Amino acid sequence: ETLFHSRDRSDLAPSLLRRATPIADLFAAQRFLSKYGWADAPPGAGSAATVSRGPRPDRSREGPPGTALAAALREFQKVNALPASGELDAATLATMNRPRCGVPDPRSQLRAVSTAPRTPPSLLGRRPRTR
Amino acid sequence: PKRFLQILLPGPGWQPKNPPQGGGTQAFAKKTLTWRLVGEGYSSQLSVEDQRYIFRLAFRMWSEVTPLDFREDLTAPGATIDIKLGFGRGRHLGCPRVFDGSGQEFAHAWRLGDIHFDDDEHFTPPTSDKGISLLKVAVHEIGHVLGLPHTYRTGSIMQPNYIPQGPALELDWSDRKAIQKLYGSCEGSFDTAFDWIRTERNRRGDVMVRFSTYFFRKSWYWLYENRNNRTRYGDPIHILTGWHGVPAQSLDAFVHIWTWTRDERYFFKGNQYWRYDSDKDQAHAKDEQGKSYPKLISEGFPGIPSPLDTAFYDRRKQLIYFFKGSFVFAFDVNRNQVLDSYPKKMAEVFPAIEPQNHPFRSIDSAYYSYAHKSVFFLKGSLYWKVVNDADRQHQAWLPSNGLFPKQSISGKWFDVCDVHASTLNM
Repeated sequence: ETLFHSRDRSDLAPSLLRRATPIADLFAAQRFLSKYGWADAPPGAGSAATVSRGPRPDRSREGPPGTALAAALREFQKVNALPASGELDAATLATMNRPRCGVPDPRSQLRAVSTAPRTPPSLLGRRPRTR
Repeated sequence: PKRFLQILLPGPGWQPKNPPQGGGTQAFAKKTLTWRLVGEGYSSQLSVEDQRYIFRLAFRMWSEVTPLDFREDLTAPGATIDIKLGFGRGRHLGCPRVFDGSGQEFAHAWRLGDIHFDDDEHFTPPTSDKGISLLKVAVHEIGHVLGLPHTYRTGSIMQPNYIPQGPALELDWSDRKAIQKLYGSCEGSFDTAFDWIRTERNRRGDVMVRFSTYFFRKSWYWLYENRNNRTRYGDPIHILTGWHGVPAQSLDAFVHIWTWTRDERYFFKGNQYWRYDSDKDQAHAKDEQGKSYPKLISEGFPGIPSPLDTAFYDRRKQLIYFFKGSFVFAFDVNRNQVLDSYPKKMAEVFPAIEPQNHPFRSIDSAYYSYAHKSVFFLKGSLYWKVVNDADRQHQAWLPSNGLFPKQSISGKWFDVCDVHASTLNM
């Protein structure tokens, strides 16, 4: 059977209430960057492990990102093949909202993208068949 | 709680032991790792059998490219299990990291081998093209547990963002090299290796000759795709799955007598041999005179001892070289007898080019490779290449049938890796 625990099987129904809070503003973006190793935690947001539960500062006081944050944004944009403006634009927000693994991205690793070993020369041939 | 001290977070002060460029760290120092889908962590979206099957396949895929084995263990105390997997929603499985509901974070892995999946995500089996492939996410998270970090390299399974996959999820060349950088490449001796010739007709009706390379070990085998420098996806598989009517394990030799008038393929084991029918893909039951197979080697190949170490057919000389111990027997297939001057010492017929750099005796396989147009002597994890015509055109001083110094098999034929016996028939 498909596993359920409550008598009315309500826990089987998709939990519409439990959707990830979209990343839609600078503060959420900073939390994202901090959570995944791109920047330090925003002030007052606690450690990376708890970043998702810190109090949200007053939105009206949001201004342009600071230099450190802009630099982190720029690096994130670069690696994700986005225009490296350092600005929180729609494309960057969309990328941040994509499904992803919760393990952070060590930045030293990301620079390795261009140096990863390449496939050795091999004869052209048919596409590999499925398993 | 102690187990969750550290998510795979290269936090301050933490440095990988040997951070090769693009690196990661070896997480386990043993060859066989156990895993379990924990009872309190079943997903509510797929049947438990589906979940366990997908995880078994995910572990097998890493096993196919590393010396590691993965065994599902349903009985040992939980604390002894190396890798534990489970699903949860929001706050889950005693983990300090809260899942965020559907969207964004769909799974994470902890350094000591715990993998958690957010059950609010729409995980689907490999056969579905909707939702998030549980197989792909599992292979990714297991990569973390084994020590691989994220990379943004196109095509890598270790990209942080989920990328819907086409039908064939496989580990590409760079992922294989990255994990082998941490755990080494696969070594091991083979029972036999051979190229299998196929004749096909192309659309114009011309006969095309193709070949596939096979490596046999115990009761399983691999097809090696020379053009892709790797074994076939999904190999190794049981010998009985792909070859019918031959012994199920520990074959000694394969010989293909291929002339303008003859096309005979033989498997050897112990004191017997089998003839294989390529068209019907099974061993012959009887020969043209109605005599049944298997037959005694002493009858079919008079003067040849058994059991053999190995054998190969030299098409140019129309001789089969049979090897046993330190001796080699040259068998003339046209006169059906051993050449008068044989047996000889193997080191005499195939002399070492570099003194003492020679297998001397008990080789595992003598393999003629059409891809390399050379004979290779395999012994343990090493091979010695026999001088061929091309070699002698460049260096005329080379002795005929000389052996070049030994090299590592895994440096020439890549990713010929065992998998745990419990997953061989996947």
